[in-house]
Amino acid sequence: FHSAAILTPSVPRRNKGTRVLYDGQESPKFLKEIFASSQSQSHQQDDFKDAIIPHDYMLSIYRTYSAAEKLGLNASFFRSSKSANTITSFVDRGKDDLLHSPLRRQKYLFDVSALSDKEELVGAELRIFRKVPGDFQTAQTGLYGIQILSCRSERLLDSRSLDLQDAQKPGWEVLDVWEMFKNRHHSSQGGRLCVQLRATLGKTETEIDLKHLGFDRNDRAQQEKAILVVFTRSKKRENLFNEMKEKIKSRGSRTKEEDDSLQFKARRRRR
Amino acid sequence: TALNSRHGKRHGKKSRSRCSKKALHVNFKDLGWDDWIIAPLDYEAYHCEGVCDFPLRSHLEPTNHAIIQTLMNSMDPGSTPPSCCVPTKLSPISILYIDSGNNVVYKQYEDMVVEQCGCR
Repeated sequence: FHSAAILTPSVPRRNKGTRVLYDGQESPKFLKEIFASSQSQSHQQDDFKDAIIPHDYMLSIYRTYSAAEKLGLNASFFRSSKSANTITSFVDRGKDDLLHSPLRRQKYLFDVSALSDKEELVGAELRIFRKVPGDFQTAQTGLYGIQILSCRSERLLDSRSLDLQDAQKPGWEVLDVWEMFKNRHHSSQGGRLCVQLRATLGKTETEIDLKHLGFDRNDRAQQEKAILVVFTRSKKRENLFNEMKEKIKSRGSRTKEEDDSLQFKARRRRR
Repeated sequence: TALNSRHGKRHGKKSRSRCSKKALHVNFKDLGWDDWIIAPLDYEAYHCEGVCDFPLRSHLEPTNHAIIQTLMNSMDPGSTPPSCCVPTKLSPISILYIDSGNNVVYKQYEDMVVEQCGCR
């Protein structure tokens, strides 16, 4: 993914490499650290950034809200934004248990440790991509129910019906999981969040194979992985440099050897 | 002498314009921030530049303090510096970035673009 592909082309560089502020003032020590860090790690970080592919949903949010801003509209007025000024996407880290077939339950795991306790949570939704099942037959019709439950208590968080007549096109199923976050201190629970999906036939309790509905994780592209989208509202004005400090802290311990596996590094940093 | 003096003063004023909004194009790549900011790669932030001299225009929305300071500066430039030309109204921009947990985040950052400049 190259971000330039979705945006207006940037203007030619001016004063490339200049690290002096106006009137010849030297940049403060903190800024120097940022610049030094950025320069020394730029090559590694380019690889790092390329490894992360934003979901279309996040790109769409950015495009919509930034276009609204240019028209003078506040993005928080949009119903979809739930009055949030920060929307974070967490990619599913769960894996299907191939030993268990049929696939009756599917666990979705998210590392939400990056969420700040200083921000007010205003909404959370799970977006699961449903493919057209390989063995889908047009004769196979009927109404199915999909439910999302918490892994620990099996409490029902949200449900919706799925008509297989309309299921011949792939698409995203959106389920509200805000119940999971209410009265929850994410950092105090190790930053892990687990929900499970199940599907039933009609109004019965008979659980059916999720593979038949196109929920299996086989051959999924990064952008087809489920995401947990969390809507937060900052209680105070955000300082852009705080983001930069976080980046430096989180990458400070990186070495060249560690670059062999980005996923391994990410896990280690979190530990 | 009076003519020369007035001419000289006017010449001095012309060398530096009144406080107003000027262009400031920010390129995150040049800042080295393109490793964590996905979009936008650049934007127009503007900046405030120029002198706050007596008499202050109303569109500069001077504070009472700035009016007093400007008046004192006009009477005795050596004793008091002129008031400062600074942003008085700013607007947000949307940024899509990668956070410390490698998650893609959309955030609306306040006070990123200068909408209006004034004397403070």
